[in-house]
Amino acid sequence: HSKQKSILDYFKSD
Amino acid sequence: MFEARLVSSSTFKKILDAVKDLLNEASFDCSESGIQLQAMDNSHVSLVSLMLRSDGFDKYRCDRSLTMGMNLANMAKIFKCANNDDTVTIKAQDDADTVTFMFEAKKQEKISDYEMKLMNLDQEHLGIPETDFSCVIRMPSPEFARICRDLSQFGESIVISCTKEGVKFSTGGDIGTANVKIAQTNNFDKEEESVTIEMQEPVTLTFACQYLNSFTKATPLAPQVQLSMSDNVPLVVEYQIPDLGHLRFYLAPKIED
Repeated sequence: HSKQKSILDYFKSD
Repeated sequence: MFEARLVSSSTFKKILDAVKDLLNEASFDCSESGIQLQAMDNSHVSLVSLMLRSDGFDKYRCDRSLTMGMNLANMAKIFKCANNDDTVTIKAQDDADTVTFMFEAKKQEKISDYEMKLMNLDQEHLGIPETDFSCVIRMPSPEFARICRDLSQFGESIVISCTKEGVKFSTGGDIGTANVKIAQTNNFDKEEESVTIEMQEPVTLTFACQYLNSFTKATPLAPQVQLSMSDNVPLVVEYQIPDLGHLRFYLAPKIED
């Protein structure tokens, strides 16, 4: 089974 | 004062079509260099990044940087009122709470304008790190759309695997499995139909079909699509808008539980 990651796990707020 | 004029309103229609599945509203950041939009979808799985360079417009004036929050469904309603070959002019005063879209027919026989209320959107801006990607694939955009559509019948995820030999798109589900392999072409005279692969390291990543299919709504914008992948970072799906800019989609991969 795979889990969907969030884009916020990779890109941080400026 | 902000004013941007583009001879063909169809480009904006295509951009709106490409993002409206993912975004309900978005901020358009206008500056001397052009119009930029960056927004995550509601579930924060993907990110849309649009850049329209000021030199790509037929007329562009931006005295002071401004951010215009717009409801994209309402914007799409307005652009529905334009013919594809109408010229569009987007206008806003400094500190305005409305934006005006003016459409002009080619022979000036019909001029219409639509004023839309702007929204105050509290959207966070994300920093996207510069990445040297392990694999960069360029392929015909309709072919990529076709593969995503075909494979999503069989599973919820697509595994994209890039090696020197080519790119493999795979999925599996209750029915069984499906694999599509694309090889690099040697067709140098037909650039639009070519497949090119630049590979430093082989990469295999898994992505949700639903999002890939949404991204392919941008297919009418560009004959080619570029997929950039590295291990453990989001996929970048990029459509170059000829002479104007680009529309990029970032998608977080799925990982094994």
